[in-house]
Amino acid sequence: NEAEQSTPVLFDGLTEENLQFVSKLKDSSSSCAVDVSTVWWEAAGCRELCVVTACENSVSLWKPLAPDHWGKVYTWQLGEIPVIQIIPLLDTCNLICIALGNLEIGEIRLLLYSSENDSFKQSLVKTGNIKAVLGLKDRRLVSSSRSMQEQEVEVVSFSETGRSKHGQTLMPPEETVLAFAEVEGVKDALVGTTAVNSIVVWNLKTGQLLKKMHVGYSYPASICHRAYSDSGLLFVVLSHPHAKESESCGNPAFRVIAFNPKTARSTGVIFSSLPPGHAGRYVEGEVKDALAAAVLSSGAIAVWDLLLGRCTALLPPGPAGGWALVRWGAAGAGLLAGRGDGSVCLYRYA
Amino acid sequence: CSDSDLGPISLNWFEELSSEAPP
Repeated sequence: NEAEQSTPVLFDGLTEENLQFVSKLKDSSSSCAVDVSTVWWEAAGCRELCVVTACENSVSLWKPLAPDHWGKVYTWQLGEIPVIQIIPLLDTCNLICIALGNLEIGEIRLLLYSSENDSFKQSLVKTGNIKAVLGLKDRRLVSSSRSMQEQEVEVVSFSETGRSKHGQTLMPPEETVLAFAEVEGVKDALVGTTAVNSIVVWNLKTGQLLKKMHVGYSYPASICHRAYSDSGLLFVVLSHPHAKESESCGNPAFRVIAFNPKTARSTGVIFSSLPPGHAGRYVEGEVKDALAAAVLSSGAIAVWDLLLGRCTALLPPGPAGGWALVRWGAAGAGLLAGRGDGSVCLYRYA
Repeated sequence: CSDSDLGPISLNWFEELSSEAPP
């Protein structure tokens, strides 16, 4: 039934299904999925790609038991502060990072397994009025936080066993940083988008703030999802939750902009708009490589090929309710889609 | 916009900006 309920709708005469239902996880004890992610987990010498689901007051780890079947390994119970998001830590094993808070992030915690005393543990990484956080390569975490007038942008490193090591401070811009993205192709380069719609560029090694570039007024509150450098240009993938619909671009969800970091000038490269005739707006989404996925206000999930600037699949809300969140799994794990009832469906994208 | 509107492009933009920016 689930597969029938969640059959992707295809556009533009595509002849093969590129989004296929694989399996479903349902935590009977939870009522609402807050976030979902994948994590490498090693136990008894076996390293597997597992799924992590977060509810308001708990986070569960699921391992593959048989093809398309998942079993819960462990559930971390959190305190009174609700979980807001899972923060994927790239190229790590047995480490899960989560953000907790009410309207904003107030706490970042690490969930882990300690082989020393054979137990699942959690540890506090950071507290504060945290505006944005991103997991970086080499077991690092960058965050922006506000205290009174000042903004702090800090990088924290972890050891393999999850111990926090020295933190490094990056020079903060005047405006609040709302999202980060590592720059592919340039080691030590990091970009961020700010509350006044600027792109800022840092040198992670020295902490220098290298450049500030304005995105433009047509697309307020842009959020950076991905950045890469090619041929001397900095390409940034942005989402536009508050962009206005236009005749030329339709209702844009994602946009790729090329910046010349030397001159701060920019040009739009490609727009990825909502499917034609589809009412609603971009609510939240994620980008992985050249693929973007977003939950729309209609409760549907749309997938775009950013190189083509075209929507390639649409998951309708279905009788079980609208989709609430969408994430890309690591290592070709496909698309993870969560509903308000706490269920998470896995789809293969090919 | 055309690429010419972006101004002179440098393949080493990161190193150049790092040497120009305040420490």
